[in-house]
Amino acid sequence: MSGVLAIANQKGGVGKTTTAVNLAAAFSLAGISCLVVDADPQCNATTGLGVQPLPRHPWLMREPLEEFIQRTEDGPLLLPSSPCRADADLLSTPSPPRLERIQRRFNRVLGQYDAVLIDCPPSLGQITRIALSLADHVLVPLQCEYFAMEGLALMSELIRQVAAQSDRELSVAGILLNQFDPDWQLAHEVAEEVRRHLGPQVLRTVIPRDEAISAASSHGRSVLGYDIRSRGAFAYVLLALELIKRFMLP
Amino acid sequence: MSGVLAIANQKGGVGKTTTAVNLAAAFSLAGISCLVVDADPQCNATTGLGVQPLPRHPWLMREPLEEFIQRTEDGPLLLPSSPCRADADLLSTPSPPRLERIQRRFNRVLGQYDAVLIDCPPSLGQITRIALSLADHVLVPLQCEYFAMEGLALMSELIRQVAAQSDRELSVAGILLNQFDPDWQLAHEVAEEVRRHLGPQVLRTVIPRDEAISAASSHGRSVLGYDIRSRGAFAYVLLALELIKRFMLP
Ligand SMILES: Nc1ncnc2c1ncn2[C@@H]1O[C@H](COP(=O)(O)OP(=O)(O)OP(=O)(O)O)[C@@H](O)[C@H]1O
Ligand SMILES: Nc1ncnc2c1ncn2[C@@H]1O[C@H](COP(=O)(O)OP(=O)(O)OP(=O)(O)O)[C@@H](O)[C@H]1O
Ligand SMILES: [Mg+2]
Ligand SMILES: [Mg+2]
Repeated sequence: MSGVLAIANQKGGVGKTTTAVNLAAAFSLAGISCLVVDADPQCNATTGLGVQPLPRHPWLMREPLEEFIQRTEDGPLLLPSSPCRADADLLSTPSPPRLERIQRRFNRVLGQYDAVLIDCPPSLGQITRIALSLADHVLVPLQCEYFAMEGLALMSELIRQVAAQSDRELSVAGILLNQFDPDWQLAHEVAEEVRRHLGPQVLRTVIPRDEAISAASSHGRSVLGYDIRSRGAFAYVLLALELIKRFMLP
Repeated sequence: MSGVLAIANQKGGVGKTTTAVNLAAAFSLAGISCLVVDADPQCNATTGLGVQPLPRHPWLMREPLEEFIQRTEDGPLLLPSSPCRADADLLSTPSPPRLERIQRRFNRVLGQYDAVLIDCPPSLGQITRIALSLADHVLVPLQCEYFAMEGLALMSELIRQVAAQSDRELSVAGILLNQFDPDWQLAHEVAEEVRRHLGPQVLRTVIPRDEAISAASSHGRSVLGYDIRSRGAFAYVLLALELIKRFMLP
């Protein structure tokens, strides 16, 4: 998987951060060098990997990005985010020269890793657009709930726009069904409907709703580091295998 | 409850829209005239009440806001949102004259209802700040999960700032524990920790995780309209009673 994967969905709470942290840990288990980029001012991917958020946003600093990259206990490397409101507001305001500067800063870093996962905030604003302009593929986590499907059309439209503007191929790597609760009839209905409408784009691996996944983040670990025998950990290993097959094998 | 309640939390997926729609329906059952304002470009409160989103954002239009307000099957009135990306970007860019114009448009409308509930997007950006500047109180839904507690400090800081800037009293009406799953030990731990740290601000009513709540939104109804005998519907009636007691009784 040489490439950059943006993990994006404007709908909140669908599992973007959970997917970024746990997929990265599963890639690391397979010996794939992996960098997680936290693009969300909430800093959930940063604390979810047990790292302190930065006082200022690294994308706007003078030092090269490499200086902010840290090791994590679970294996992946991390470019942390910052909760600094002023920096978040600046990044949210469109500015072509700033975009170019940020892209140049990233171009020196991205090639050093087999896989780069960018955790996006819950919005279609400028920060997500910057992340999409850096990415080769987009992974869209989806809760097996009603509102989740509504946002998909807007998301696909934005991906089309960013690909056209930055004159590059950008494809939806896959739609990942997350927090699947087999006791809920609604989950089965939504999963069937998503597969009917979006067929081949929906990944075969489905992530179950599992307490271990949620508990892991309160310990600043991936679910693989927290409880490798859990159903959640097994699902992320399967997901890593499916993505390696789809993208890495020549 | 004469007053405006912003339902806000930058963390995504905690139940802001679900709270706005179902609390409004419970107020309507009690004969309280209630307006839901959908401030999120995702338009989930709009579709969750069975209404079509508007092509352009009503806050930016020339006609008075009353002309966009619609009836809903569940009882509350609704000021719909719009998925129009250009309008969302405009609203997300700070502009004091635009803020004043929007506040003037709302001042003519807000007094006509006993209760106004504003459903905010998952961010601390400009749209949420506009909503907070219109509000008397803030209700913060919280999932009984780890990441939910992290964002609270940032949220409180923003409320303090907006109250200072608009020179008005703005208080946190309450923190609402949502999606409580008694089978998860994590839920009990987070609920205990939140009550220990935030004591009196945490509302006594806790909303259980209930499939009926999620299924209702896929039918464009509140849970009270979808299945009045469900545990979810009962919890929102209790919540309405608790808020009436805290704010409406002289
Ligand atoms: N498969 C799962 N099983 C159990 N809990 C999960 C699962 N996936 C996510 N969660 C929990 O659901 C909550 C939302 O997930 P997460 O924060 O990853 O979503 P997000 O899309 O990144 O949210 P935001 O939109 O705020 O960035 C978290 O508390 C997380 O622990
Ligand atoms: N108590 C509950 N029981 C079951 N499902 C719930 C409950 N509360 C919310 N949900 C479901 O969880 C999902 C997230 O809720 P909702 O969309 O209201 O959150 P939100 O905070 O408004 O999200 P966003 O940050 O995207 O605006 C929805 O699919 C909703 O149906
Ligand atoms: Mg996240
Ligand atoms: Mg919402």
